[in-house]
Amino acid sequence: LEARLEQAAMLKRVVDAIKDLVQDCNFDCNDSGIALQAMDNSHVALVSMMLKSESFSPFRCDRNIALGINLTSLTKVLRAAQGDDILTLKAEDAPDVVNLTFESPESDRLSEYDIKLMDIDQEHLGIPDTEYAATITLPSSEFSRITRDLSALSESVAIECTKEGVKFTCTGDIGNGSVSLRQHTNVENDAKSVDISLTEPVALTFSLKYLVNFCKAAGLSDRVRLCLSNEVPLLVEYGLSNNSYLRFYLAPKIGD
Amino acid sequence: RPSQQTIGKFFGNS
Repeated sequence: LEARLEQAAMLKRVVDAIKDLVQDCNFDCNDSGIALQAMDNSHVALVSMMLKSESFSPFRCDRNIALGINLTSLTKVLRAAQGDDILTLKAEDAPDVVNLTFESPESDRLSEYDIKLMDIDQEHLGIPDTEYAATITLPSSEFSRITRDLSALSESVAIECTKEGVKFTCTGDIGNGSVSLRQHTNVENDAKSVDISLTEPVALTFSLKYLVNFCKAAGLSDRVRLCLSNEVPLLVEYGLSNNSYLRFYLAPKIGD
Repeated sequence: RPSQQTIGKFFGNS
């Protein structure tokens, strides 16, 4: 494997966004790019990252390899990279280590690190293709604000989507709260628009603790997409350039 | 009180 990223910031942010949710992960490398899938310890949330080969220049992966990496270790090493450094990942066949180099674009500084790899026996889940009943695309900062504000009151949030809009409601010991958003097109700045596409009404309840955690990815993208269908996990997607993405799935709370 | 489901309940092993 040899994969060169123009900006180390991208990998720094991705790892930063998921390191509190998942610890030891396989980075599955093949000629289409670098993918990661991992559940949190309680098996309530699933992280799915795809960094497409087009996000790297150049990208070369001659044989499929799984790089088992501890994200705390990776974070320590990535801290040594500046956001605008050129980052290159290298690994041999059947590797013991992954090699990372950080090159400063404006000086002759080159730093180089090896991280020891681990054998990670992770179950890989098949994520079904789902036609979601409701898809909401909103500013990622707005979603962060809603989850943060409501998490101060309650452990759970009910998300209801109807043709009127989307409503986030919570009930807690001190009282209750809700935030409603309607479809809204911001003509000056499309990134601030709220787009809602609905085929049938949806009402689901989720743990706010996980949603707050997902919002650590807000720095990766101006926009976030929420996809919901009744009685299936919520998909929270942060799109990256070149069709790469960081997705989080969250199992709902169901029943009385 | 609704109970927290797990991801495995919805997504099968691949």
